[in-house]
Amino acid sequence: MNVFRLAGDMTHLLSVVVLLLKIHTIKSCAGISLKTQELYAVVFAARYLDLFVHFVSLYNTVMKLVFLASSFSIVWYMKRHKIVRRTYDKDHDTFRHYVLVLPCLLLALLINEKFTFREVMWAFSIYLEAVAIFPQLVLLQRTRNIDNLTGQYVFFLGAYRVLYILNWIYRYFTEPHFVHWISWVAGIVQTLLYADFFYYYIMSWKNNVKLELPA
Amino acid sequence: DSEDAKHDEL
Repeated sequence: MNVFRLAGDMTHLLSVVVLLLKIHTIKSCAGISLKTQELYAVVFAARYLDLFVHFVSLYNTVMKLVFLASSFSIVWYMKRHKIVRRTYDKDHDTFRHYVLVLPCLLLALLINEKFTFREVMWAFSIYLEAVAIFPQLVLLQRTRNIDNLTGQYVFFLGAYRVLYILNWIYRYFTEPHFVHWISWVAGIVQTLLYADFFYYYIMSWKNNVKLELPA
Repeated sequence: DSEDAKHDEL
């Protein structure tokens, strides 16, 4: 494993930790999109079907289980926890799942590395992950007061994507057979979605003012 | 192989 990949996994993990911290200790999910969290739960469930088939390493298995468990427990907290669910900004989180899920499923049926159930599910998870942040970004734009933890959560998620691209560039030069167009193209699209957010996040940090996205 | 490399990512 190269350093970019490890750093990418760690920022991804950190984003989940930040979100769990907010939910678990502050008992608030204000500014967090349930739609995005549900989409991530679907992404991990579809991608990690290989847990039953492949064993890569202990690290790999543990990380996959952590992402599965954390994504489902976040959804549970936002929907069922009696205190947390009251902080959910339902009125502004209006993005519809099927707008993202159906095109991704269709695309996965058309463009995949092999037409098997697992490969189609893998491609579907890659496409869906690329756009799953969309409801969250829309919600941020509608939120007047974006708290620090929410800003950091999205920042770490974006950082994870940037680091994964550096990881692919590294792997491309060190492992000649490592070419996965599907994940590369989807990954670049996914990273570009954060570009706007990054700009405002860094600006707010530089000028020491509260993060706010223009409508 | 390439297949394994793909599943090694998260």
